[in-house]
This record gives sequence, C-alpha cells and structure tokens, in this order.
Amino acid sequence: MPVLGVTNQKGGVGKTTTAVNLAAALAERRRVLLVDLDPQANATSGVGIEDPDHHVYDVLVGRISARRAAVKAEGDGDLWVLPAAPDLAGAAVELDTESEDLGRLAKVLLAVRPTYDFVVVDAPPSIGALTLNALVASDALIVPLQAEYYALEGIAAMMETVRRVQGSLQPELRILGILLTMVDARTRLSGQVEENVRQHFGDEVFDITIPRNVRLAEAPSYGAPIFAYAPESQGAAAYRALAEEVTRRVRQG
Amino acid sequence: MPVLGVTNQKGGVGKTTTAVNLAAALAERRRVLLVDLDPQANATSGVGIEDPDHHVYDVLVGRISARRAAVKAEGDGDLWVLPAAPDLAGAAVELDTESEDLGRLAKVLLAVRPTYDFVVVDAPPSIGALTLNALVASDALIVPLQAEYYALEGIAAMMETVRRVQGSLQPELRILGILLTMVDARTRLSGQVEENVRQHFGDEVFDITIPRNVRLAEAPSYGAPIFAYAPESQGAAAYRALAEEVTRRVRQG
Ligand SMILES: Nc1ncnc2c1ncn2[C@@H]1O[C@H](COP(=O)(O)OP(=O)(O)OP(=O)(O)O)[C@@H](O)[C@H]1O
Ligand SMILES: Nc1ncnc2c1ncn2[C@@H]1O[C@H](COP(=O)(O)OP(=O)(O)OP(=O)(O)O)[C@@H](O)[C@H]1O
Ligand SMILES: [Mg+2]
Ligand SMILES: [Mg+2]
Repeated sequence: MPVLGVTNQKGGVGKTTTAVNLAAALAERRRVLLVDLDPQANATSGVGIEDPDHHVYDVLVGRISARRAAVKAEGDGDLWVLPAAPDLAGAAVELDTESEDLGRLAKVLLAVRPTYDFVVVDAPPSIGALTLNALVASDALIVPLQAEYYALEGIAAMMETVRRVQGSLQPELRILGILLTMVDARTRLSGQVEENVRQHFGDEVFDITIPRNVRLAEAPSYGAPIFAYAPESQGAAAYRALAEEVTRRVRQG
Repeated sequence: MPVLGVTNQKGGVGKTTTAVNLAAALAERRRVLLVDLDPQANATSGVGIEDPDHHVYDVLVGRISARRAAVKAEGDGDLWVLPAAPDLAGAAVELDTESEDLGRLAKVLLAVRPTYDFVVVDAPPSIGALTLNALVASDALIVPLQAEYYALEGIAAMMETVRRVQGSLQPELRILGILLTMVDARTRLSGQVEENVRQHFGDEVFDITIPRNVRLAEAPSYGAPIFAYAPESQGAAAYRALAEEVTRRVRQG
C-alpha cells in the first residue's frame, strides 16, 4: 500500500493534473485514496467534489479520522478523496516546520493504509509545512517536470530538499520517478529539456512522458478525470500508460 | 514612484514572465528596479544574473542596503535587480506572518524609491510571509491569470487575500489589473475563461492579453528578457503594449 507523493515547488508543472489522473487510472482496478494537501483545493474540484462535509485540515488536527473524512469520487473506479478547503492555508502557517508536526499526515495515513492499494498525495507549490508533511508521509515521490526552462532550473533544489528529508525525517523515502509533462513535440525547447533531464537523471526519469493536450486542461472544468471527460484523448492514453509504469516501478522497489 | 507587486498564489500562471518582461519594457525609457522575492530565483536568472554578491535576503534582514545590493542587468535599458537566492527559502520560514516582519520589504524599499521610476516585485506561488511582504510593500498589484480552469478557480481566493491586506496592513493597496496570460486563440477553454473573467471583474481586467508564445518560454534559457531574445515576436509586442497600459493605469490611479 504505497503512499505516492506528487511534488515540485515549481508552480504549474502538472502536479494536480498528474495526481488526479494517475489516481483515477489506478482506481480502475484498485482502491485508491487521493489526498489533496493544497489549500487551492484543485484536486478536490478536479474530481467533482464540491462543499465536502469534512476536510483534510480536520484530519490533520485530529478532529476526525481519515476513514470518516474520505469521500467517494463520482464515476467509475474505486477512487476516494480526502478533500481540501481554503482553511488548509491556516495549517500551512500553524504547523511548525521544526517538530513532530511534520509527521502528522504520516500518522493519519498509518490507520488507513490497509484499506487502500495506493494513496496519492497532491502537494502545493512550496517547500513549507504542507509539502514537508507530504514528503514525510510518502514511500516514493513522483516529481512532475514541465518541459520548460524555469522548471528545469528548479529540479536541483527539489532533489536537494528530498535528500534532506531522506537524511532526517524519512530515510525510507525514494524517488519513484521524474515525469516530463506538457511535452510539445512541435517545439525545440521541449526536446532540449527532455534530453537534458534524461542525460542528468537517467533511469530516475519515467519512460512515459505526458504530451501537452488541451483535453487535460478542459477536464477540470467538468469536475472529472480525463477518463470520464475524454477517454480517447492522448492525455488519457498517457496517464493510463503512466499508471502501468508506476505499478511496475512500485513492484521493483 | 509606484511599487508594483506581481502576485497570484496559483503556480505557473506567468508571474515571473510578466515581472521580467514588464520591467524590461518599462526600463527602455525609465529607471526600473526588479525585486525577485521567490526562492526559486527565476526572475534573477531570467535577466541573466548568475551568482550575485548579495541577495534580497541580506537586504530583508538588514545586512546590506537595497542600494548596494542592486545589480544592473545586462542589455539595453536602465534595469536594476535585487537578486534572489535559495537562502530566501529560510526567510519564508523565519519571517513571522503575525508581526512587523511583514513590513520589512516596504521599509527597505522606502529608502530607494526616489532612485527608481518603477519597482516591480516578483512573488512566489504561495500566501506565506514572502508574498505578504510583497503585498504590504506594493502600491498596486498585477495579478497574472493563466487562461485555464484551475487558475480561474483560484482568483477569488487571491482577491480575498488582497482585501484582508487592504483592511489591515496596507489600506492604500489597489489592484492595478488582472492580466490574462497564455491566451491561446485556438482553444475554446481560453476564450471561455477570458469571457468569464471580463464579465466578473470588468475594468479590473487589463485590455491587453498575453498570447501563448513559445519565444517567451525560450527567452529564460538565454538569460534575457523577450526584447533582447526575440524583439519581433508576439510576446515582445504584447509586453510592450502592457507597459503602455500599466503606465496609463498608474497615472489614472
Ligand atoms: N499535459 C497537459 N496538457 C495541457 N495542459 C495541462 C497539462 N497538464 C496540466 N495542464 C494544465 O496546466 C495548468 C497547470 O497544471 P496543474 O494545475 O496541474 O499544475 P500544478 O503543478 O498542480 O500547479 P500548482 O503549482 O498551482 O499546484 C492547469 O491549467 C492544467 O489544466
Ligand atoms: N505567454 C506565454 N507563452 C508561452 N509560455 C509562457 C508564457 N508565459 C509564461 N510561459 C512559460 O510558462 C511557464 C510558467 O511561467 P512562469 O514561470 O513565468 O510562471 P510563474 O507564475 O512565475 O510560476 P511560479 O508559480 O512557479 O512562480 C514558464 O516555463 C514560462 O516560460
Ligand atoms: Mg496543483
Ligand atoms: Mg515565478
């Protein structure tokens, strides 16, 4: 029952799009929990959940258990969600980055691990207490990397943060893979970034890349993962293939 | 001389691209200071500055004045930069979000305001102490909004944060405008978002929109604003036109 954290402090690289669609692809044949740890609550609305009774913030501060707060997403598949709400921004400030507060999510998920085949955590674009909670709670990380220059520039800092967490709070943490997203075969830039990343990180880079595909950007406005909105699209095919590669890498772990 | 904060907690919406290219466009005829308040330091490398002697963190904690830390960017125009470095991530944790720490940038910029015609501040994708410092130090805000659904969803939360800052720390703060970025005339989604935003925010939305243009994404890998890298591109024309509209809106303020 691996916990997979989807994280990168660079903004807009496809963390939420990856967390939502990977979780939905895995949920076609297994039971999956998607944890939305971003106060923007994009993953929550991305699977069509509006005004949930309980939020992940209530779970982090111990007001309710993860089991009772989890909500089943609509549509096919066995996808459950720990929804976020704007009050989570308060946690980002309240949770101390020095203490056992960073292990809150890990503790909460301990109780539900046996219920799910996979847990996927969507982290916000920062290195604050929420992202550190996601790293500490994860067994393995997926690092989406937009195939553009600023995102490439930030990858070294992200990997440095992971090394620091491995050296102290979560020694078992490993990188499942770096995922190239919004790859656009028509531009030179995209090819250059992919070449650079594969040269630098070798096997740590997923074979599968996610193409830029407008269907992926349209799906959230319908509150649905890509498989419900545009099942025949390139985006759907790519995320299904990613689910296969993720499963393989988890087994090899 | 106005301090313009470029801010939106949603990641990847074009904050840095706007801060760098707007500052460079304004610097063609005036003296401009670009402040990089993001530990990712994208604005710093976006204008070609590597390994600066001093960083904005040194300035925030009072080790050096802004005047002495400012570095002239290469190329034409009178563009100066307060560079960022990864140590700024420490400030995000150290600066308290409750106290006079939120006014540090404002205090620092007070001393240099007479030297510059414009100050442009690039903020990180979060609502922590660094972004709040940017809001408190600003006279007016430019809110880049990527023409896609998740970014649209987050705009209400951004405006709420601005109202809170107006109600307490910085009553003079105003919204100079919401700037639609990465507008892609070929997709329905982009048109729908633009229509929705103009309907909702009316005059608060800049007339000028920034098209999706790969030259804007390529320029940072050459460490240059768009005017040095691809002066004839659509991206260059759009940011020049934005500089005109910003100047007009500042005068009308
Ligand atoms: N492969 C893709 N093709 C086209 N659009 C995409 C793709 N992946 C993501 N997008 C769109 O790009 C934008 C950024 O993606 P997303 O919000 O998932 O990134 P993020 O890393 O979660 O952002 P944040 O840092 O704010 O959390 C969204 O509008 C999304 O719909
Ligand atoms: N109009 C545009 N056309 C094409 N690409 C663009 C445009 N504006 C920005 N980009 C590219 O999109 C990506 C995101 O833009 P940028 O980094 O400026 O956003 P940001 O809001 O500053 O991100 P962060 O939230 O991480 O600070 C970058 O790779 C940038 O080069
Ligand atoms: Mg996200
Ligand atoms: Mg930026």
